[in-house]
Amino acid sequence: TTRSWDFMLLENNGVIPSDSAWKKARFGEDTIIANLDTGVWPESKSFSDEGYGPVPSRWKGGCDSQNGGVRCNRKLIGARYFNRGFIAAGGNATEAISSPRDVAGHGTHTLSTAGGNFVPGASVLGLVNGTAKGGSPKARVAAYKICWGNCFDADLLAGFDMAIHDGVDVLSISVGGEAGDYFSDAIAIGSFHAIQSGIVVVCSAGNSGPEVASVANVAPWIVTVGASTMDREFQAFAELRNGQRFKGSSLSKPLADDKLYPLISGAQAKTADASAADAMLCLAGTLDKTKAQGKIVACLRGGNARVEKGVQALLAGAVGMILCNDKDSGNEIIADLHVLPATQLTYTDGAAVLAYINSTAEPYGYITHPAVFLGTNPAPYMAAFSSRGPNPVTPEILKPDITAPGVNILAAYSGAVSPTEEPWDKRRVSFMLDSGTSMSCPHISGVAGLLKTLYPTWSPAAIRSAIMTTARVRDNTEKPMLDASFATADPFAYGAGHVRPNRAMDPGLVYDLTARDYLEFLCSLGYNQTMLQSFDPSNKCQASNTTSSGLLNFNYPSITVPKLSGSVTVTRTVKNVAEASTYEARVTQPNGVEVTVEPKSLQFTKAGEEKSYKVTLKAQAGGLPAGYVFGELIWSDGNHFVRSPIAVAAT
Amino acid sequence: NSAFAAKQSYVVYMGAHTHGPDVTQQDLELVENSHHNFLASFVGSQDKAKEAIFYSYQMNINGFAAILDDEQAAEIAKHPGVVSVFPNRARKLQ
Repeated sequence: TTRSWDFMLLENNGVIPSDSAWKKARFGEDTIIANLDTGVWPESKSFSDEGYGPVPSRWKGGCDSQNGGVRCNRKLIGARYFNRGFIAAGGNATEAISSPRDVAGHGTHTLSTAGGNFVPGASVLGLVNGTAKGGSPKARVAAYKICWGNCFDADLLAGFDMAIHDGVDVLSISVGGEAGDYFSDAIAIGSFHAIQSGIVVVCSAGNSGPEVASVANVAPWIVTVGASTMDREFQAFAELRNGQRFKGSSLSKPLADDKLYPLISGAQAKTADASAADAMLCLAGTLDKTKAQGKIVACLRGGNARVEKGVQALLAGAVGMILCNDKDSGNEIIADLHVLPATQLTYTDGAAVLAYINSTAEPYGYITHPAVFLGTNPAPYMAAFSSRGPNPVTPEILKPDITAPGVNILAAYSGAVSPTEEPWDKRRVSFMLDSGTSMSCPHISGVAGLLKTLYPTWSPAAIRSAIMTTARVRDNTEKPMLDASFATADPFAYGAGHVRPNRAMDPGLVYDLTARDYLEFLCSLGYNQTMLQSFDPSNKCQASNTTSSGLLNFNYPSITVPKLSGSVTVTRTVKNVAEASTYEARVTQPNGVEVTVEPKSLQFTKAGEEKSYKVTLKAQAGGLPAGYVFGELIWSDGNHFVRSPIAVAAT
Repeated sequence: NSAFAAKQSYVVYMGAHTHGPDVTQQDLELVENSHHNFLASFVGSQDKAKEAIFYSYQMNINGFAAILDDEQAAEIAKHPGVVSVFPNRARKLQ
């Protein structure tokens, strides 16, 4: 991507340190990052093998090159496809071309974000330019195509089985569904097997926000990633004849003439058969050409895709579109490659435009040409669409784990599809801007790739811990990170916070977990022993752990107590991964909860040493407020700051 | 009635394999045969089992994906060697 890595690598003083995560971790050299997605566009410069040495000898994978498929090179070392699940579910076999070639764009975008080369001169229709960068730019990459429009469980498992066998180090999965029982969920099952082979599995939290408890991919062996903004805006202003001017976001061509155009709302432009509500959303067939012709149409966000609204406005003869956020979308404005001149406004600004249109006899307006601005604030803030906690399956485990840039991300794209994905749109782009937790997920995969290069023997849990405990919860104004509504966000939105790759390379302490710990976790959830022996015949649940205490004491880098009654004590164990040092505990108590840590100091004499501590959470005399309250625990030796979010709710 | 029962694709998940990570061709064949034998006991014959199974997960994940009717899926789920049986659902790109 052209901005997000700089944004993440910037330190508080606004400077990228010379010893950044990239240099420290040799740009992710020879780590193998794979995605399960829509395949790959192998001709992209992001996957050129110029300057790469031989493929790592441990790699067992390869490329399916038949049917116009994919030929491997020294950068793109694997590409497979799995389509039998799609076909068995009734999918059109002719759509499921027997090839891992990406004809949708999504898989190329996510794989290049995680592990693509540096590509100077990356541009989207000339509207934005820069050097595209993957998170682990010297990693080797592999694509397992399991999505054919949708992504079916049977194909996902086939992709997992092959990727584990082939020897990938990091699996990036920008796919989601409703969270459910871990053993009826292909991503949870596949990732459970993957982590037993030491593979870090990174997944999207989902795009169902801001609804509470909407987070997906919540198994505790997965790294679950929310999405937030960065400090770049594609500003296109909506100007009204009454002098009002509103900052919006867009990537679109300018209006034909430098003059004011008549404005009309979608509802005012409705056809005789359409409802005003449907026309306000600019749904297909709801806009009357005789009313919209030659005007700028104001549409409300929701109901259909943002770009699709522009398509409908264009079909109705409009010259432009102002896309007004609904209340849930708040301040989250996204730069889309609209098919006509357009801009997207915040909820408040959109409401002002609609009020002007509705209260004025002859409303007129204008949309300015988009311009790129860097260093905007506040940034990051949470994307409205990013799925939220609490964890609907195991509320004792905080999810999502982390947030990363997922709005207006520029990365490589498929040469087989247009930016609007409309068949009549003949435009083709080598790079594309896209938004979603699909885009934030591979950022964390890229950071995991760097950690894997730097610390090849670390477990997936240790790598996740390093990413989580070094995250930040303040934005670039040094104030608490916000939601898209610009209210203060909480750990159910951002997990441990916004990723800081430089700090993640030197976490000081980590919360580690083994495959055995995950089996004990499943014991605590009540899975029967016979079932768990299908993973490990020697597995025996320890009776003491088959209670909620087993869940609360699970060595996760966050602490969540969903039903606090009186007091509860939880145990954690940290492993020193730096030099000898003494760490002191510092707590920010959740409102209404008294938190004590014992011991308050942990002295480590060597790397690899482990120490345990206890945290007692006690409801204060006045009792807990309704809902969840949040705090944090930081272990620090003055150099490292090992931060854990705390979430507590009353019974 | 069962002859006309609606069939759909399911995943039958059976945990981990007993073979190690360095899997041989012989291991893979043994696993595939074991999946066919297992399903044959529910669908009536080896041929029907081979026809129904469209994936046999052989390397790390133990299980298979097959076209089954609801009754067959429910019966298979009761087998002690089976961890879970679930429909081959669609998930979305995010």
